[in-house]
Amino acid sequence: EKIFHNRDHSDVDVHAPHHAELIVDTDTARQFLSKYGFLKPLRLDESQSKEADYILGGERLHMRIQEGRSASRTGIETDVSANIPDLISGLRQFQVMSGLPETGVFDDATKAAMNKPRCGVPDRLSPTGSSVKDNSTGSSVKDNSTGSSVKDNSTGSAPADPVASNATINITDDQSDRNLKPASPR
Amino acid sequence: QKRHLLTLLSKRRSKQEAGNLRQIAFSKQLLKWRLIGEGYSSQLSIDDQRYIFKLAFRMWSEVSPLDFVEDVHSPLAEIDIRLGFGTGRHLGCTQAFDGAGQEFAHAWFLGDIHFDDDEHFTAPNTGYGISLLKVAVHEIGHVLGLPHIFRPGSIMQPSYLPQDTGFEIDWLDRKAIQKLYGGCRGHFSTVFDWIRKERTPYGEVVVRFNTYFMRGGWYWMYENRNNRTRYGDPVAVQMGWHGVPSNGVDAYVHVWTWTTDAAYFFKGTQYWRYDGENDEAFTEDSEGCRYPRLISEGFPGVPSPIDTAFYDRRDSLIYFFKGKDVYAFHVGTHAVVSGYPKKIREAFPALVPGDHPVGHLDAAYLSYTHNAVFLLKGTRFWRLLGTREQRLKPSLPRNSLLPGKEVDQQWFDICDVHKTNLKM
Repeated sequence: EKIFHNRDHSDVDVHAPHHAELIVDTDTARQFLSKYGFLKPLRLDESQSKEADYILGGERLHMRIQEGRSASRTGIETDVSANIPDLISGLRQFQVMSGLPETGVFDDATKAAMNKPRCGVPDRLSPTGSSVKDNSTGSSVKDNSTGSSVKDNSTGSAPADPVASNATINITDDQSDRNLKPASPR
Repeated sequence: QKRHLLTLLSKRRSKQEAGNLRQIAFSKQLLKWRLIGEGYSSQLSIDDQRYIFKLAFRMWSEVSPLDFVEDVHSPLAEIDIRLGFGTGRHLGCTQAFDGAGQEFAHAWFLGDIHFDDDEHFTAPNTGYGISLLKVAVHEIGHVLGLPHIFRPGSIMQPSYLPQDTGFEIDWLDRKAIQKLYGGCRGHFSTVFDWIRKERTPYGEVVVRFNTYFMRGGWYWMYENRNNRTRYGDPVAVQMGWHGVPSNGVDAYVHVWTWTTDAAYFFKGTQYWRYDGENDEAFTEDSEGCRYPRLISEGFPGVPSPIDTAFYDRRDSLIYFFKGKDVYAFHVGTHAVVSGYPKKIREAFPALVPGDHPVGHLDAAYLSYTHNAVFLLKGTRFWRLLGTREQRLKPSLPRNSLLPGKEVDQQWFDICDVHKTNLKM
């Protein structure tokens, strides 16, 4: 419950919740794709993922390696936009997964899909980046009862019951809302 | 030591296969959950939050052999699934939330669930906001081991689809969770098709039936055309069958002839006649019989209690099963047929030698969907040779039993829920 002290709660800081940063350009799209597993984050070895002195080729170098960008010997960060093929393939995979046209371009439809409310669990879980696609055959389950008629062909003597004679009574499996038994509240 | 999605493989839970995330699953069937005190949402009452989570867990329990129980007393370390709301950096989590919009929640395999309280979560069927129930069912799916599934209709799709009232866990999602935890099995007290006559708006009489599976004091309506039980079942027997013993019955028999249309429930040494018109058990029927009545009075020569029974309209006989014996009771002569009791093996011989329930049956079920009689015992069933099959192969003994099969291969997803979740 929000903390308040004034009787009229006027001191409650009804702060407007801060809003998620929209996905508006290839940079924010890249972050989205990386977060949800469509881009392999630059594979940095654990031991190199921080600022430190490194011995490379017999030369002592002070280097800061920051995830998501390639690090050069001189520590000058080179823009990873050189990884455009990476971005395009990530976009394509996201578009395929989302049922969008597979353009590989950060187009409006892709932008809209990226800004939808969604679950924070990555879409591609296994480190090998194997996609998690539902490969079911989508086989629908055969409906095994569509109002089967009960036809009794027994050669019973006197018609002992309405079904024994050759009359046929259609007994239908009723799931309409007329079934008498109450369903649970749901 | 914060558990993280990709690396979590807690010592406490077994993983079925290294490396293949799909095979991570809990190794026990009863899981405890708790909405943690420091993680209440500021948008819904605490009771609403807990009720919605309870319903979300129940929905998974209705389609899997897992049971879930809310545990607010045990030490936190003993709680399998912890749920909490937070904003931005929250609850010691390594993955901060992003504010209103986009990420609304995340979950850990076999672990915890966090909801972004900057989102506008609402109770089911309010028609606006983000349905907390739907998000919770999705995130619980992750905790149980399901990844995102890109299939229209799946509850495991990553993006939130505006609240479609009455969403449920569909067939393929059920099969996905059953692939991790197996199907639902168990014995039934009785199974029957409930028949009733109705008059259409045009005045014609139609006969309808619904199929019911009963287990102790609970029952499911089985929707044959959808291959599943009714959403929201099981429900308590006394909710749907007024005047019938609330802890369930041994047998149900529907005697249907030109002159009689009587539905009976049997329990112990007594039986009740059910009044379909008023949807309750008779206390006194039109013939002046008062209920409950002793089985020995209404069906002289039949012992009690019985295991189960069914009425065979082909020969106007009610077959009462008790132990390894069966009693044939003729509704016309109102007496046990001479030569009975017989061994069930004798009256209902096995087509395949040795493949026979022998005795102590759970249920005898005359199914209008399959136009056949089934004998159920434990998790298996045996179908009686039908009239048509008999005619095609006159050499086969009458009422032969075809080889047994597993119940959950013919009737699907008849799953129990934890007793604390039964009455919702």
